[in-house]
Amino acid sequence: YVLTDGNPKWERKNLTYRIVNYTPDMNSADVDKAIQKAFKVWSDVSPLIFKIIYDGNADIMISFETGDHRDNSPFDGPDGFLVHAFQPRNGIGGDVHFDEAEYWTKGSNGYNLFLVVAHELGHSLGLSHSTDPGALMYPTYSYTEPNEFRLPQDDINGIQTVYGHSGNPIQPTGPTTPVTCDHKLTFDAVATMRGELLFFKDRYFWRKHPQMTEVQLNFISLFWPNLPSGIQAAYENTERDQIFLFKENKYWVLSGYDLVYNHPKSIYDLGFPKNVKRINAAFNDENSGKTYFFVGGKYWRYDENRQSMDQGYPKKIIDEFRGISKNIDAAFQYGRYIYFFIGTRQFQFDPNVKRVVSVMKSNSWFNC
Amino acid sequence: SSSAFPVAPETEDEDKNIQLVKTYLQNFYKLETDKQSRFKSKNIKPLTEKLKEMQVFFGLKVTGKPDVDTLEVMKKPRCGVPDIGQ
Repeated sequence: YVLTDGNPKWERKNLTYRIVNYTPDMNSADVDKAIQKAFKVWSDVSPLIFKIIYDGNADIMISFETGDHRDNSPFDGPDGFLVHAFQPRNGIGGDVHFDEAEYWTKGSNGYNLFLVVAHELGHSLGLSHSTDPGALMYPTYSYTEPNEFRLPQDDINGIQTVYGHSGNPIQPTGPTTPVTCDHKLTFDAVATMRGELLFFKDRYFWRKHPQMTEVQLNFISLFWPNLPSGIQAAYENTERDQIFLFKENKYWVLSGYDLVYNHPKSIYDLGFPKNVKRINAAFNDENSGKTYFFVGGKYWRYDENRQSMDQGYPKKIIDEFRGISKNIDAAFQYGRYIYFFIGTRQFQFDPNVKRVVSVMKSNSWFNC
Repeated sequence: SSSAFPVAPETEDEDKNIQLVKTYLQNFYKLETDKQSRFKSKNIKPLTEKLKEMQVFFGLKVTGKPDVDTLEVMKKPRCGVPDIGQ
């Protein structure tokens, strides 16, 4: 996190705000709700208290403006920069101006008002932009499902440096951004996708081309705004050019960057019994057209051609994959090997000799 | 019809990218505009230095050149508050 030059801050803990005008893009009740929710993001983790007023001068005046709106920082039309806010001070200090040329929404289309207000209020309270790509105070816009939003730890640290902790007996904590070369890195799911490798963790995924050295960390929502974070298993059916992503008892199907179905499907459609609540890992064996699903210490085998589970399953993982214990985090097939991820370790399994031939760090693909 | 020799598309793109880089650095990294720098001492950090500052901020490869990754970040929608300074 970065505190604004000169460490400006409000000396009072009780601050007022006023919504001066409304965007025609949303109904005003949704604007009120988005802004109120954004203030709560910061009041939950600090001693600050915010109160709305409906006329006169508030500490934080929120308005929608177009082009040159006489604050020496004219807007630039659609996209580009979306909004700006002023650091704590009297007068224009603390105020937030939205570019009306943008399309403001309460969903994933256009720009989500709640997320942008929450970011700007960080400036109104004395924070500058953070260099942590997972922080709310990172300069570029990225969508997160508002109901899944939790203020990242980096932002909590920043605001508490300025104003101290909230009175809350239980100090709230937030998500931290995974570090690509952290030797303790673990994954939620791994899958191939059109020759690349996708490593999923929380709301992020790394994209890695086996022949390239760079690895890119992205938000899942950057490519697939309607996918949840915390994907638990994933595999690619190369024949159908589709990726299957699993979370709890649902799954989503991607074809490239498109969701094949608008809504998630049920894993019970694949033939799982109702006592299976989630899948730990999955991989598709291109040679046989069979997909292996791992749940606890057992695995199922699914026939992609017949589109049904094979008879006689589940079986014990240890019986087929010697050396691979239970509670696999992720798995994928690459070349002749199958790679199993368990915590910080990765097991390279050779199905021809039916044993583990090498053990590596889970993030060994990142050339750290 | 214009007598000017038509700009080759890649040159046009290049000019556009240079303008994008300058505007971005002026908005968010306090790169001085040509007008400002004309009246100030010459020890201002040239565009390359400012570009490196931006690449460091975003964890990009620090090349001082407007490479693909850098331009991609500059084209992303963002907050209008500068990344350095007030």
